[in-house]
Amino acid sequence: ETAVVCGVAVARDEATVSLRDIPDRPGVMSVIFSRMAERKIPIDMIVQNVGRDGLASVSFTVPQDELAETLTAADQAVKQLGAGTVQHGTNLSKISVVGSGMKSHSGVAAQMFTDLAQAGVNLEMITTSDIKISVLVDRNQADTAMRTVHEGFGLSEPLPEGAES
Amino acid sequence: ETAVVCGVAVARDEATVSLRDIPDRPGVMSVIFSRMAERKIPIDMIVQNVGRDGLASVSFTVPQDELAETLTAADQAVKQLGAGTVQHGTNLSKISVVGSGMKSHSGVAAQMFTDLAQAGVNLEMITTSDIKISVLVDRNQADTAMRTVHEGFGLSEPLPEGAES
Ligand SMILES: C[C@@H](O)[C@H](N)C(=O)O
Ligand SMILES: C[C@@H](O)[C@H](N)C(=O)O
Repeated sequence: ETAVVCGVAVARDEATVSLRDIPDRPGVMSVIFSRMAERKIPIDMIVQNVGRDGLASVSFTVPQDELAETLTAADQAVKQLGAGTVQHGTNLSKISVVGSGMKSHSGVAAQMFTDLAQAGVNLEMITTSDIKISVLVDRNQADTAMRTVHEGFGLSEPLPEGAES
Repeated sequence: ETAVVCGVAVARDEATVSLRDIPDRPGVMSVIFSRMAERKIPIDMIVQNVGRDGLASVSFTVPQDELAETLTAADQAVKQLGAGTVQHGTNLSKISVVGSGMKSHSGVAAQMFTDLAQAGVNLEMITTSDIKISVLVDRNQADTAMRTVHEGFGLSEPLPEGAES
């Protein structure tokens, strides 16, 4: 299956919330996401990397205007767990490359990351599925990133904002 | 948009490769994934969390039988970067909940994570997109995890293996 990249989408106003040094044992994510679900916080990307020394970190993105509410819920979760610290990031945008057959093609990821590197764009966070690669970048570089990735994959028009959902 | 979870899929034989303490500046992912693409390594989940103190870590999953080749490519990347360490994990499976409207529903994630916690399943890695939540678990717990998540979402039959791609 050859990878067919059919579009690039952007979500401009994202913020990140990270819970670091949380215990890496069953039940911890349940506590954190129950706190988020209680407040019906619309969470977008969720990223947890492999832990180390029994501790792990999780980050997730929310619309920037939901950040305060999310931080309150995160603080509650950390208190309930009795461990971990909360950090956040603002002024971020998500750039996604959408297409079929992405999973078996590390070539698509390599091209996207190389195009962004040459444009001087730093990758703050990455998450993928079999049809999509999403990266978080500084909002001030969102337009540069969009244009660069479009050109790199030979695409014409950007997907309309909101084509994300 | 209410979330409609339509299926659970499993990829049984996954391994992880992690590059830790790599510089958090443009171009680093380009080096790593160019090494992977040269060897046409079929990469599945890619996870990079927000960095700290100018350093970041990235993990990705590959089919277990591609692990040796992937580690060779990862070692080359770390040598070229002049920084970072390589670790790996084996005996892992990916469990994915697939559906529409997931993005704005932290409830789906909370339910999945809570069901798995009650079954004593540890979440080793998490990545999401707007139509899917994927977690990495110990392969010995894959069947328990599949059954638990099926019951939790009131689903009948598992998606055929391979429905993932
Ligand atoms: C870190 C967190 O994911 C933990 N492993 C859990 O299962 O909840
Ligand atoms: C850590 C890595 O993603 C780096 N920020 C890059 O852009 O390549």
